[in-house]
Amino acid sequence: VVLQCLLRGFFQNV
Amino acid sequence: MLEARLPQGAVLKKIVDAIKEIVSDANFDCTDSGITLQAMDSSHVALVSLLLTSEAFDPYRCDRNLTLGINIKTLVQILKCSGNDDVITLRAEEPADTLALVFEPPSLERISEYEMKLMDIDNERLEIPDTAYHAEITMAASEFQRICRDMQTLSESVTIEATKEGVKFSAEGELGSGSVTLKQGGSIDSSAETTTIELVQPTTQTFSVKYLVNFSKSTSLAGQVRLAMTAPLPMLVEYKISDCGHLRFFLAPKIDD
Repeated sequence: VVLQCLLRGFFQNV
Repeated sequence: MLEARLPQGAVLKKIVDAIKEIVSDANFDCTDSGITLQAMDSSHVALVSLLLTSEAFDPYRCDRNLTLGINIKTLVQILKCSGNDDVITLRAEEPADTLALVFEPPSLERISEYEMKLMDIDNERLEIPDTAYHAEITMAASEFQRICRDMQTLSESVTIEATKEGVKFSAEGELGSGSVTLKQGGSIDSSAETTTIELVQPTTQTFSVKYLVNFSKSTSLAGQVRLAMTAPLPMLVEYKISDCGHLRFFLAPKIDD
């Protein structure tokens, strides 16, 4: 199964 | 107040056309040094980051920081009223509840003025860390656009594999599979068509191709595009805007579960 990652998993909120 | 005169108004039209499918509303942050925008798409998979430095404008004046909350579709509609050769001037006062746009063709025999209502956009901002990329590919923007469109005919996903020999784009779908490989160009010929690869280590990542097709709508902004990858981090897709800024896209990868 190929999953789409979300940006929030990599970048933090400012 | 903000008063920013963009001699090459077409640049603004191209930027807005390039991001309109990804972002519906965005804050244009205006400071003394220029205009920036950061916005995510509604599914939080892609992020747009625009920088237009004050050098893009002549003249540029921004006394105090202003945030212009803009509905992108409205801006696209208003910019359709400008000609491709028009000089575009943006003007906003504090509090910034409207944005004035003035379009002037080179002949100066016609001046059109529009005013658009601004919105309050509750925008979450992400901190994008400086990344040492493992693979950086610079290639013709038109070639990138063509490859993305071709791969989209086969699959929703495209795998990008960077090695020292070249960069391979491949797609596998229910109907079949396909790939395009670009070899690294010679170092003597450095035209816009040349593909260059700077590699720390071979890198392979998979992405949703529909986003890449959308990013590649920026093709008219720059002759070349830069793709930067470090697995498993988001890929950077960058179009330079002459010497006065850039339009960057970050795209979260797809991973095998």
